[in-house]
Amino acid sequence: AGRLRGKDEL
Amino acid sequence: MNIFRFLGDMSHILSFVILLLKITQGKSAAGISLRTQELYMIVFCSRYLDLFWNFSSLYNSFLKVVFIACSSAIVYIIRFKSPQKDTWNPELDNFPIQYLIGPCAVAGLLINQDWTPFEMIWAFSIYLEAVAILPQLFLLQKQGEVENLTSHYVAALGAYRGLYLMNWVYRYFTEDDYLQRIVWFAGTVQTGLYIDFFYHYYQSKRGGLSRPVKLP
Repeated sequence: AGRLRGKDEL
Repeated sequence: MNIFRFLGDMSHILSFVILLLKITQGKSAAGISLRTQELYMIVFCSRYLDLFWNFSSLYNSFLKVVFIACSSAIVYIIRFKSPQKDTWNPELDNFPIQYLIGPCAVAGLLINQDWTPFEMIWAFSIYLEAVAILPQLFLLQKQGEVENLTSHYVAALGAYRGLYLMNWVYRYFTEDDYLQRIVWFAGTVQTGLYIDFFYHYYQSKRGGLSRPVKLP
């Protein structure tokens, strides 16, 4: 999603 | 967030707690690879640069700070603090980490998600985390036996990665746009490195006795 580009994991 | 990922993060935190307890209470870093701890510090400092602009959740940001702080503290204690620094054996813990950092940096440059500087650094950190445990496993191999707490430390790390694999499978089947090939590939390689250790860890713990984990 946007800037996050799936980097919601540690 | 799903149960696998949550348990995976808790297992990761547990590994930090075990290691910090061991080196602060036990006052010794014997059997712990400073090289691996340095690699983890590089992994977290490079991957969590987005602390400043990517906000996914308080949980996420809080743990990023915790992981950077813990890995830095561990490196500091083993490198500079007495008496731990005298228990670190540079002859034994001498894995050439430049042969890990170099290829991971090249891989990060070539294979990443978005061709922006941060994406390259992020991919580098993902690849580096996959191989960061190698110096530790080599050190354990050399020593033949694994001290009890150290074995729990490596087991907690292995559990964290195994649970993350389950988290990716779960997300793949429950979310429609979830695709993280870089993370899946690196995570699978990383978990594979633990399989051998887990085999010996299980053998030694199976009898219920706290026989030390023996590596061939």
